Amino acid sequence: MVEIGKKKLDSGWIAARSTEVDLNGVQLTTTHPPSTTDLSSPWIEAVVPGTVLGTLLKNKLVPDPFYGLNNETIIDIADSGREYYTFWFFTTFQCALLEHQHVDLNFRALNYSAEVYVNGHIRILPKGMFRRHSLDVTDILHPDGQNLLAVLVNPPDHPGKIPPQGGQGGDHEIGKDVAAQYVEGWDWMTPIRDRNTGIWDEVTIFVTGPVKIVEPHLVSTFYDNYERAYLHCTTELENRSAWAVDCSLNIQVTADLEGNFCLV
Amino acid sequence: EHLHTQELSIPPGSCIQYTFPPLFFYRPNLWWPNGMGKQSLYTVVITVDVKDYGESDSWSHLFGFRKIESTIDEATGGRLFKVNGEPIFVRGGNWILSDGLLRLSDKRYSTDIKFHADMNLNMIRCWGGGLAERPEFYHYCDIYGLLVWQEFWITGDVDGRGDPISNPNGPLDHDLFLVCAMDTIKLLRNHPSLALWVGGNEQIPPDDINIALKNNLKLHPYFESMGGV
Repeated sequence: MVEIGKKKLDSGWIAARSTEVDLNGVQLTTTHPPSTTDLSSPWIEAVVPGTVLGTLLKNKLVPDPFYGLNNETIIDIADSGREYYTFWFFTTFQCALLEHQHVDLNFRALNYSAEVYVNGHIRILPKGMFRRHSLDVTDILHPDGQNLLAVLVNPPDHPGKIPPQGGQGGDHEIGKDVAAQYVEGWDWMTPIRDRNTGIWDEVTIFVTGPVKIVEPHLVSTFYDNYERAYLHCTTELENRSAWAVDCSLNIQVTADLEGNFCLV
Repeated sequence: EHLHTQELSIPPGSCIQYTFPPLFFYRPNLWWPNGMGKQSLYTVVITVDVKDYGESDSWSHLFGFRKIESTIDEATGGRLFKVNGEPIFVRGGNWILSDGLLRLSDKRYSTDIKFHADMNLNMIRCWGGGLAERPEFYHYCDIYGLLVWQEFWITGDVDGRGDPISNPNGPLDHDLFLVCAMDTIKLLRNHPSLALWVGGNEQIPPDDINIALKNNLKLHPYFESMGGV
């Protein structure tokens, strides 16, 4: 039985440069899952959440860019081409659902766009570094066994070139994308060679029953010089089942006192 | 008083919006910035139980009762802040991100933000050329009492200045910018440390983005008519 709630997928990830992988996402998540045991395999241990450069550093394939002039020895995306920093990420997870349970696969942020494959099914994640993506994968999970997840992550569309003299924001191309702009270098920072490409924030699977709580919003108002206060809460509720549900919605506010005591 | 249960029926395959009746608090423990008092936090838990099924979903968040106001001072051009009606002398630190490879661990955020509090700062400004910071960052700002000035992803040096002059019209896809902005607002809006949204660094976003951000971030009319302190 799977309990409702969140489970982070932050271990067991492997990665490979897209140009070194001959298989497509459907094959990777069905008949040909990757392995790191073969010495000629392009797959390496990955940092998720993290960037491509972080994964390369973890595997000692680049020197630490923040020591000395090491960054100068790492090839910049403008010179290598975007495909050099376009990477596959792969992991597996278990999730045996009960009847009427639903599961979302969530990416809290990735840079810049991606194709997601789960057990051979493709989902396209649109562009944008600062947005969440939530995929309902209930119907494509394997109920008793491993689920295969592969993500092809593309760098920003306009990674830009770093002028010889440097300068704030390089050649300014990165400003065309909705992404962090410091990555072309600034007066306090060397250029980030992969422009922070990667699954840079947490990946989770989230299990719910038929009804899901969506984006609650909390607001307070005050009266009589803060003697009286009201907590206002609005939420969305999504019924994912095929029948009308009767449900009981509950809100409870507690104050944590000192010494692990809780005031209800 | 701090508990409410509501029976609801939701049609199949649909999404509804529900507003709880306001929960009353008498003299709540207020959340104060670092140096002005305690960072009192309440735990808000929302659960939904479905008939014949049981608990279907659960959500919880730390919540701080505080009121933050800010105005531009006509005499100096500076921004004046009040928290819970009290003027605050802002001592701010500039923040880009915790690490250039985005190794943004919980421990790293905890240490970095506690360090700001230990330095007697009470505000962190998240620069527009960096990140919309993560919920873990805001969590520790809630805990240690750092107000957050969060900028969106516009900088003059990339959007309108530079040599040669860069595109002054911001990112190419304005709709994408607004999608990202609105999603970010929903991600972070419940944190008591969140004090101010700013369009960008040393730059006003293109008109359509700026107007949309202002519209999406303005106080709901319901709360404008709620009176005040």
